[in-house]
Amino acid sequence: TLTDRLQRVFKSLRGEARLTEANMAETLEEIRLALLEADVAQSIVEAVVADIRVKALGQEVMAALSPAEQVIKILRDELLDVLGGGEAARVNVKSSAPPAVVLMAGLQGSGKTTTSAKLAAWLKKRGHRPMLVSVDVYRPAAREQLALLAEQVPAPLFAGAELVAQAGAALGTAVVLDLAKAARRDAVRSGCDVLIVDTAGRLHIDEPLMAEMRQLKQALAPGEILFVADAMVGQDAVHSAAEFHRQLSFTGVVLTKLDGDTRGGAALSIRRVTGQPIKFIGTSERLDGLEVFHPDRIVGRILG
Amino acid sequence: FKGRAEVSEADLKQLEAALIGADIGARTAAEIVARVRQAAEERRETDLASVRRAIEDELVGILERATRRPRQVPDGEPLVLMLVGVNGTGKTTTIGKLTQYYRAQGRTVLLCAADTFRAAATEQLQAWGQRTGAEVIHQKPGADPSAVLYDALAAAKARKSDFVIVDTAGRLHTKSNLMQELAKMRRTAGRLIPGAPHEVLLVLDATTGQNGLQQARQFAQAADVTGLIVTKLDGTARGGIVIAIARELGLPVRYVGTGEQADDFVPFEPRRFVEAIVG
Ligand SMILES: Nc1nc2c(ncn2[C@@H]2O[C@H](COP(=O)(O)OP(=O)(O)OP(=O)(O)O)[C@@H](O)[C@H]2O)c(=O)[nH]1
Ligand SMILES: Nc1nc2c(ncn2[C@@H]2O[C@H](COP(=O)(O)OP(=O)(O)OP(=O)(O)O)[C@@H](O)[C@H]2O)c(=O)[nH]1
Ligand SMILES: [Mg+2]
Ligand SMILES: [Mg+2]
Repeated sequence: TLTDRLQRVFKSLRGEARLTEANMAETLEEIRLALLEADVAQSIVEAVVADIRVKALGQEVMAALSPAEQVIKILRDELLDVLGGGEAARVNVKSSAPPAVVLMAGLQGSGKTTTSAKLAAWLKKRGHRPMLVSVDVYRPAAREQLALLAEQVPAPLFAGAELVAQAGAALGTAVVLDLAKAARRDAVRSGCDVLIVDTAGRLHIDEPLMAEMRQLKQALAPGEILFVADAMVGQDAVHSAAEFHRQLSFTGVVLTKLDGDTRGGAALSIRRVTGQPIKFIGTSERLDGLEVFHPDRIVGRILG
Repeated sequence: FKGRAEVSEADLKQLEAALIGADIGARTAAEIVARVRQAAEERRETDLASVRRAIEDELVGILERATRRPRQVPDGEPLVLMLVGVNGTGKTTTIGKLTQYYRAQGRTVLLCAADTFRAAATEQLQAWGQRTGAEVIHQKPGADPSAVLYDALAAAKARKSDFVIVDTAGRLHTKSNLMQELAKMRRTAGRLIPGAPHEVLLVLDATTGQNGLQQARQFAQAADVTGLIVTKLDGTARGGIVIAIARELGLPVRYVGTGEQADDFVPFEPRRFVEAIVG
């Protein structure tokens, strides 16, 4: 663990009683390596290490802690500080004109479709009447996938089969927008107070598809835009998250597949580079596998 | 004056940052840069272009030393490929691309929809089968994946198909029951066709960080992986984790995915891959 490695650093510096310039260099290098190995982005690691150096130097030795433990405490506090508070897990489903719209966004395969259904189950439990719609007209059987999950929740789904059939081979942004608007009308008709819009996975560098996302946002005026990201993403997390945020100003993040053993440094990278709260984590493939994000749990994983 | 820029400390730091940014790993990146720096000083070739080339050579060397190969296919038997990996990496889509690739070579392909768990997984593979000209052997949702596999291999033998490609459900390597399911599928395949599955390809998302190494270790153990496929290299991620996988497990990258269409697929070229990383 990082604590063991830091203990060894301090031991090798022969019984240092306080944190000094001399014992700091090796310590900070161990921390830097540990954070990079946990998939925290380089630029974030640099900033965190610089902060810790300032906070740690010349610190009064805390009676109960060894220098290594002291540094770990400073690091822990720093990471918790970056990850921010627990005001996170409220989905904005208030809307002056129902339905409130939640728009899902993210890279291919991150877990948007599954999370859309999980979110419907979550909101249902809290007394809401969510409707689901998939505007992914690109991926084979994408709309079928959401339809099956909607049945499992169970929650109403806007299928829009006629709209898609009419579009024929011309499956693109036009039918995407038509589907979204028709779904919203159907949600109102059916007395649903929330519309969850599942979208196709896309690259942040795919201009036409990012433009489609912006047009969806404009058409739907969602109260919540959730960036769904795979917790095992490495250094690329900052690039995709930053660009999605730049183009969409998303309002929250869902970090999926945290039932694996990835350290999850992407949480820190995404939070830091976008300033948006991580609202939920995905912890299984099942519909109840959606949990509120707790910063201290991910910090525990990152510090390994 | 040779007109060749001397490499500076800042250059070396930048090269190391490029390697880390590509998910090569902090310690591996530091080792490679240190080794290259020392060799450059000894050879007195300390211009930036030579140093950059030396780093590329190191990485290509690691990739080329990954010599694991597919198992032998007995004469007259179909070559059985099985795609495995964690959730959402692109397995099903890649099967569509592999089918296109083999069909373009005039081969016959039979597909096996052994993801009987995820919603619409079979429908998704069937759509790809239609698109690329391959029949899909499937059963009802919830069926035993090994039973679907058995059906598919029996059908392939009867029809004398050139290839059988088996789609499996995404699974996290931390779930031992799911990893055991893969081991059982392997045993089932081997009973019906000697050496099957002849190629077990671990499909890795190029955006995967250091956890990719742990994924490879666990899948190698449970499913006896013979090679890797890296998907989504059309994004900004560079897939550098395959360097650590090559070094530790000897697993080569066989193919690369570069988009969502059937032809967004190429055999792996180490030099090209490495040049994109070192830039
Ligand atoms: N173990 C685990 N698997 C998950 C989780 N969330 C999603 N998955 C799985 O990840 C895979 C991809 O999920 P999808 O919901 O299809 O992802 P997507 O973002 O909609 O994919 P595209 O629409 O192709 O971009 C599926 O196998 C899901 O079951 C999670 O929290 N844990
Ligand atoms: N940009 C890009 N997207 C890809 C590539 N390969 C697959 N995808 C996309 O990634 C998403 C997931 O692909 P799937 O084939 O469903 O992945 P999977 O591994 O079968 O997923 P599970 O079965 O749920 O584990 C889809 O949206 C694909 O279109 C690629 O090379 N580039
Ligand atoms: Mg989807
Ligand atoms: Mg699949």
